[in-house]
Amino acid sequence: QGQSQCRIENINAQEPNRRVESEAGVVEFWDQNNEQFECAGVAPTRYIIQPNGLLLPFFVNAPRLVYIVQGRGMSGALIPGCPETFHSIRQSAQLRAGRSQQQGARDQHQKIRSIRQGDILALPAGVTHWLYNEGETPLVAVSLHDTSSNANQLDRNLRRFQLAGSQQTQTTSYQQRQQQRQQVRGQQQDIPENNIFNGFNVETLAEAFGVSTETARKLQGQNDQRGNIVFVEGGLRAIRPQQGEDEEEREQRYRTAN
Amino acid sequence: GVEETICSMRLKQNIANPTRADIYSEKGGRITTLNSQKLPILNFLQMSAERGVLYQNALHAPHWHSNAHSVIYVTRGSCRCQIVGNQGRQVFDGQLNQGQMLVVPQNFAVVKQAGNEGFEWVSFKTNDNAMAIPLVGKTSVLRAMPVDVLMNAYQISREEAQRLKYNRQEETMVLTPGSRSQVRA
Repeated sequence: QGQSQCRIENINAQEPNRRVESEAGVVEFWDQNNEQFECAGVAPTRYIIQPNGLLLPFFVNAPRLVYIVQGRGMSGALIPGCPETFHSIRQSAQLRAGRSQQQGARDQHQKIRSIRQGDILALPAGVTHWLYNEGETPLVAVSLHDTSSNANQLDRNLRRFQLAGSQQTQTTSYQQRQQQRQQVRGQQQDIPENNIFNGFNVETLAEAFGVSTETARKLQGQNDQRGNIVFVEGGLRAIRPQQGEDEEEREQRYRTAN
Repeated sequence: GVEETICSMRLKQNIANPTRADIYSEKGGRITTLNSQKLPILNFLQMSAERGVLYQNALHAPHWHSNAHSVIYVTRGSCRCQIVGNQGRQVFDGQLNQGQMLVVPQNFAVVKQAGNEGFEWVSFKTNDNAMAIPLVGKTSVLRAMPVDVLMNAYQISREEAQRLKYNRQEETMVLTPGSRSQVRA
């Protein structure tokens, strides 16, 4: 990738210029075509997730650092090749007891991390990530994507690949001039954002997953109007260590005491 | 001292030999990867390769490469191939035939289903350790997520979410055809 051209006469503080509303939150984008961001080779995004809101899993074409500005919740980074190290203990007990009819309750998945205000999450390019707000206040996270990283072999545009959800209607707040400029640059910001399953044939998906075509259609989320941040009724339950008892917390407590 | 390392380096490795397959399915086919861990010279090239064989109607699971472009060359047979880019846009849906070449950009999801005569290909990756991330099967991203996340993401029941995660059981990358007949809708 060629080095970016930095012809900057003035530097200005930048506000997000695009806002996408979902059922349980908002995603705000700064203009990645802004010459200052272009020069630095970065693209920033801000997520505001309401209590019990789940930012649906997605990945991007660049590595990113996410700072938790406010709130607390849990985060899942799905790293390829890593084992599902979080198991339901109840499942093991049931299996030992031979109660296979209750296998419906079993689950295992990759590590889940508790997050709170002040935390930084480092996510390599292409790693799928989801975020859930389990606090009482909105969870605010600012994410900076290094689109000029060598890990990104595409162009410098930030590209989101959703694994779930779809964004059929977008609330944009472009200024007229910015809108015209982006149209000139061939950006397609107003195209509905579907998940990647939507691009596959329903029959192929059903065959691949070994599920019914009805379930395959749900994967595509064609009639899903909730957007990319959805409300989880009754709260999200997932196997994980008790709050405050995970490895990082213990380590932090030890450091304070020592 | 460069010549002392390069000159004595191994420069070739066969990837068509079935006994060298990394992923093997009796009814589905096989995939052999060649990366810099197996052939260190590839570290200099920053490239790697993959050789695949799919039997009649078998599927190469939907997946993407997180750190490389991929260029597929069809060595035998044909397949139906679909490629999906960002914003869920389908950028390719068509048949790939012997002698044809197809570029799959980094992070773009791809699925292939072999035709009646099966499908064989070799693909070149622009990273010496190209990382494939499957959407289906034992090592898939969906299996790595809690069931509750799947239920809320796709508005499906717990049972449907369990089926999404576990229906393909131990299979990975190479999927045998006909699994839908086992589906309890």
